[in-house]
Amino acid sequence: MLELRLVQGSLLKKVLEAVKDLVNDANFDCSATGFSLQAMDSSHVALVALLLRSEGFEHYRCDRNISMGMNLGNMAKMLKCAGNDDIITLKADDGSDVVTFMFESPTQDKIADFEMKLMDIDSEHLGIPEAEYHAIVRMPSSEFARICKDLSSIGDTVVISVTKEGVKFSTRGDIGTANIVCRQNTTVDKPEEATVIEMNEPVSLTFALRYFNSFTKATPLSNTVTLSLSSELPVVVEYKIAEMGYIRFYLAPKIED
Amino acid sequence: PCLQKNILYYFNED
Repeated sequence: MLELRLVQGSLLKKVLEAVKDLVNDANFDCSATGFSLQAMDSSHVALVALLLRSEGFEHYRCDRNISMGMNLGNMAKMLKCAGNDDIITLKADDGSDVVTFMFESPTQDKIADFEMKLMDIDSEHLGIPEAEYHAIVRMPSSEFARICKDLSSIGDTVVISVTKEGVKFSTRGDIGTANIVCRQNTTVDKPEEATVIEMNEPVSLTFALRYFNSFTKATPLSNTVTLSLSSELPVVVEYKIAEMGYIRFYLAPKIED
Repeated sequence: PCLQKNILYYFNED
């Protein structure tokens, strides 16, 4: 028996909007720790890891670890039917091939339930090692989204370079080139508006911009985004989900041939 | 010319 009650149902709506275009089908894993997902995009270039900790749910009952295969496009369609202020409850019986999403309006005057078919998904679970990164950049998520959008109108790839000067995002295309430098800026009114750069050593990596633009669909989940860069590893683009966990996107770099 | 690396090059199956 599985029953997860999320008072801030809009979080789950936002999570689905953030991942549905990157991944078609995925297994949601439910355990005492929380509700999680790990999945690669179809080309195996990007990986998404989501965790919503059990403590973040108003009610969390998960009698045994279960994995529920869902089509994320269909799940997003169902969650779009929930109001932004609705409380969302996920329910599944042991051995059942369906999951029920229950939407309750804040005043309890409207209660809806949507039942979705589960699917068998043969997916591999990858071990993501703890790593030391050469540089970690925290910046406003809206700023990062703006940079990715602007650069993708010029080129297809972005070079992210972190030096003691700041973090530089560069692209080039048929019409020309673009460079955007963000310097560390901690003298702002609100901490979430700061750009903070922790650099152990300079690093420069090249990535396909279209993946970053897909990751920025998670912007509504968090005011800030963290980029962790190392020359030997995929970049990690992390959006923290307040009180609950995170959504992390891993993207393999492009390497000079 | 850049070669796109695969995520499986970095992370192994559990």
